Amino acid sequence: GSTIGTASSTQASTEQDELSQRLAKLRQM
Amino acid sequence: MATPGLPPLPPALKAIQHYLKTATEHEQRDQVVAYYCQLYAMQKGMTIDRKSPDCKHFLVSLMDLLEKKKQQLIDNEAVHNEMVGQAHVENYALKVFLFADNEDRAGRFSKNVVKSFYTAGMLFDVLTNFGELSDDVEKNRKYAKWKAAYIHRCLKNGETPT
Repeated sequence: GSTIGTASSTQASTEQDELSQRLAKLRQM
Repeated sequence: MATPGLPPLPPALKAIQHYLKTATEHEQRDQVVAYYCQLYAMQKGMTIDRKSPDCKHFLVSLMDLLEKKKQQLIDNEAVHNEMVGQAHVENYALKVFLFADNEDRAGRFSKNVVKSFYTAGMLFDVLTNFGELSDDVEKNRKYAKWKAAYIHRCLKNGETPT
């Protein structure tokens, strides 16, 4: 259970970063 | 009103609905204003909920739209240079605010005046895209929102605004 939980949070965190990165890139374009 | 090219707005992101609506209303009239309204909605939406599947799907679609729009407006300096963009949005917001303020001071109250105050208030919000608001803009933002609500209430109750 905890392993899945950790994997999910890591994935969610990476996806959040991607959205933030795209936003930062958009504003620099 | 749904934004063309975007999935339906998830209920959790209702707070950004009016900024997206203002963007849609300005799509033909002023693409710079429309772009920065959507950018503001994007940033505000990200702070509300970007984890749940429906919100994430919506925000990714909005980001796709913004990226595409920025590419299409390649020659528009106000979109590619945020300092120019800030001046553009501020001038526009002030123009809408002054129209409503003049109507109000002349005693001409209508739904149009309410809408103009309301739109000006939201456009002053959009200016926070570019950093902290000046005291004057902050003052106008609060005044525009208060006036929109006040005149709306008076019209609804059949009272004359004072």
